[in-house]
Amino acid sequence: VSEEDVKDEL
Amino acid sequence: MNIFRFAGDMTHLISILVLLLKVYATKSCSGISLKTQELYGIVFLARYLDLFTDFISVYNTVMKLVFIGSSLAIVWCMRFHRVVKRSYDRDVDTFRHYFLVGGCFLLALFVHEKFSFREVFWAFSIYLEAVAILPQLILLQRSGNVDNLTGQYVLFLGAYRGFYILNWIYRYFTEDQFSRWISCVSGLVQTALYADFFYYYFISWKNNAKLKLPA
Repeated sequence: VSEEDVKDEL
Repeated sequence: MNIFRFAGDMTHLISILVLLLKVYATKSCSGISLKTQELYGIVFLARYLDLFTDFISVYNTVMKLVFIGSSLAIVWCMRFHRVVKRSYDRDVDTFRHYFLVGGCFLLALFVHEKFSFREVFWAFSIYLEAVAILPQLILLQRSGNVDNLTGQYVLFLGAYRGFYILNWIYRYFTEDQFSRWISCVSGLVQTALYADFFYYYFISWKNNAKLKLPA
């Protein structure tokens, strides 16, 4: 899990 | 990706195509708010900083590039295109949109998921997108008559927001950890801003009449 949340929405 | 999210992205894309079609086919940008288009340019540039750091899918990358490119192209046309810029409703499009930019940035400095460069800019873009349509709605209201393509542009933009809300509801029930309250609250605010417009669009559609907004 990366430190920052990966934003998968546009 | 669920069907609601995809439908949202597609209606967003269609709204941009309708806008480009209007500007290129009629060589006119009357009824379009340059302020709103500039805000969208800022929204996409601030949100898609992750283009350089995270790869999610070809779909995401391509859509991000399309959104950034199209919003900047529209701003360019409205400001500099020899013919198009003449039809810009400069005197009606007077919303002081820099206050929105400042206000949203301040809000993002205080309300974010994590205090980092990217997260603050991401939150800023979400807040700014929520209110970016305001200059456009005010311009339409002031000018009263709305041409078909401009009406459809705003309708598809509103539909995009509606589908995103359905997408979040779907994700909430199907994913274990889905909590994106910054997007959800801002998204609700953003969609609510369209309620009035939807109402009058529906009335004009039902009566088969030209869309008119009350002053």
